[in-house]
Amino acid sequence: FAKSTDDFIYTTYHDLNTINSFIDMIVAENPNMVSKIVIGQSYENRPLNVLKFSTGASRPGIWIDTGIHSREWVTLASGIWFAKKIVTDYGRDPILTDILNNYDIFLEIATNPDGYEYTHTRDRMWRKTRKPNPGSSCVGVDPNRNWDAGFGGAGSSSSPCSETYRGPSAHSESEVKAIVDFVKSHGNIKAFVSIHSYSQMLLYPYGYTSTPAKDQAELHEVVTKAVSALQSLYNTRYRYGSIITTIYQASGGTIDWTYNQGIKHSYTFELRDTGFYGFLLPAEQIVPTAEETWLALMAIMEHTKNNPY
Amino acid sequence: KRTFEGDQVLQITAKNEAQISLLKELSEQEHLGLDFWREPIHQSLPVDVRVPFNSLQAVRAFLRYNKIHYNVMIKDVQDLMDAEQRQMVKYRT
Repeated sequence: FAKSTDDFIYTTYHDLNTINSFIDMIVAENPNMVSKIVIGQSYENRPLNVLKFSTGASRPGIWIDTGIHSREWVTLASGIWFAKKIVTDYGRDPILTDILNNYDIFLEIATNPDGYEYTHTRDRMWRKTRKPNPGSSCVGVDPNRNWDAGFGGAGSSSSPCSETYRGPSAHSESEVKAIVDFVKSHGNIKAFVSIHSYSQMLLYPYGYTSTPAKDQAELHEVVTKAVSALQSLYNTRYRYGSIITTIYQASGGTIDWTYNQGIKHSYTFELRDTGFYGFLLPAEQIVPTAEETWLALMAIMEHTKNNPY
Repeated sequence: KRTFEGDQVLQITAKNEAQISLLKELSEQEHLGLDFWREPIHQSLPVDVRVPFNSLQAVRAFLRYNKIHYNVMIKDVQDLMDAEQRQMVKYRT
């Protein structure tokens, strides 16, 4: 493994062990700002590690997760890069410094560790969790259909063999339940961003209903700003809007649940593939992808900070 | 470890809702083992589908017969995965 996060290789994909070593390294190198919280266990009993970036006590929080769909490797690789960016820029970048002087940032890089490990060892195309489904030979639940928000509605499947299988009940997956419990116990998360790939979109609720979110105007203003910042770097074209109008109906989705919990700034990214690689984005595109996404994340975090609610 | 030799990813451009419906019917043919990376939703969004090697001929014939335009996004999925692995090993060593 790399000896420090300075000589860590951000331009290649890493397996789960290396990601967890990186997490421990960045904590050890920044004891006054970074800590690791284990919010639960995956089905196969792997720790669900969350990095907490904090410069003071009892702050409102901003949540970012990557890798909830395990084959979306570029999202975890971007999450690693975000972690290093935060510790590097704090004290240098005045906007990030101001954000971190007012908010904690929580970053869960490997949100579906069982699935991610499985993509490295058995099936690169695996997407779901790895819990067996009683009565079926098919394994796993789509963790982005398992939330208690329109759960079981159109836009998810009741078949365990489907890639969008919703699971036997809302929050049945330990990887999902752990985040639910964390958000509820923290009680003061003000922005929640769940990062997927691919298809170059920035989305806000709802996915399970065509009823507009009550804050739709503000959310649309924020994603417009964020996409403009993202596109300014490499001109990667993004679509943006609510999930149901921009892509399709999807029930039981993460950010629909977080929005219904009162977290107004709930967004989902679908990162790039530039139209040629899909889930197999070459590693040399990791850093450009992370850089452009970071500009959009900064726009979201800055808006959240400047418009407290 | 599951491998994907000869699998291809086709990027399909439906020109109307009728073609989207045909693609949805195709997605229900479980014996073909299709993996939709981007679902058939509406004609303004591309459809990306990984087609196992053994189903390629049938799927191509279906698309041609129904005059549904497509191009080959990834010619051999396993080749890209092998490149990904080589790159990771290179950095690890």
